[in-house]
Amino acid sequence: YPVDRAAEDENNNMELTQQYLENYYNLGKDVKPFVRRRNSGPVVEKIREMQKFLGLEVTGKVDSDTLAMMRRPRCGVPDVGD
Amino acid sequence: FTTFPGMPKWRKTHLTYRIMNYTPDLPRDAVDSAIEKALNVWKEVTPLTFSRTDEGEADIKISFAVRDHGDFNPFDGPGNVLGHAYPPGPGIYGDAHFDDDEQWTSDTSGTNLFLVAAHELGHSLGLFHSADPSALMYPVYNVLADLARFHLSQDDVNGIQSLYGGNDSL
Repeated sequence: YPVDRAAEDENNNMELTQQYLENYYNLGKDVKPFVRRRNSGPVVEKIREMQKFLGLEVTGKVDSDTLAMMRRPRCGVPDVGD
Repeated sequence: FTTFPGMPKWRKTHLTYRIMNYTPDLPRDAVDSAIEKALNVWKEVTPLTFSRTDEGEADIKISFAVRDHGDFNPFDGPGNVLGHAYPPGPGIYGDAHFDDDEQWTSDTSGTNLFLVAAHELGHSLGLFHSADPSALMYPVYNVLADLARFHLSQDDVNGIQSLYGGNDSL
């Protein structure tokens, strides 16, 4: 059971991250699911961009500080424009 | 600080605003006061002035809404997104929308309307988000321990003055 729970948490965290990056950091909705799941390439770059903008340690990983930041209330306007 | 792509700004210094509806969370005069105070934050450091209108078109229309509210940018229920606003321009541009699934308050027991309004109205005037965590235009809601001591950060002042210049009467 603990293993399943950990996997579920990870899925939820990735879902949150993808949504956050799509909404506020212009992550393309066409990024392939495989790339998203592996948290690689453009996703890592966007995580780094988000961490840098929000003043977090830039790790490219969805660590606990990054998760906590993404869960905080915020403005709905994106952080980066096109 | 950053400004919106293309640096949209108002080409006049006197702007009108209209409060289209009210949240049930607060008395009307508390909403009026929070919006007026939020506009004053920007007025104090620029040549901009604001007057309220209760009918017809206004440069900045302020409304409370939940979920889908007609701008293809639906709110998300309680928490997360508190509001959004559009850069200067005609029609919906310049308008500020607040998510009425939040618990709006005049103090810090819920989501403080003045703080969020001051941020959103910064967008209405042309400011985009700042990466400075001490700035009002930082995208994440920061609860202040002492609201009475609120002041714009230098980053906010530099940002708004890059668009409109300073307040010469200071």
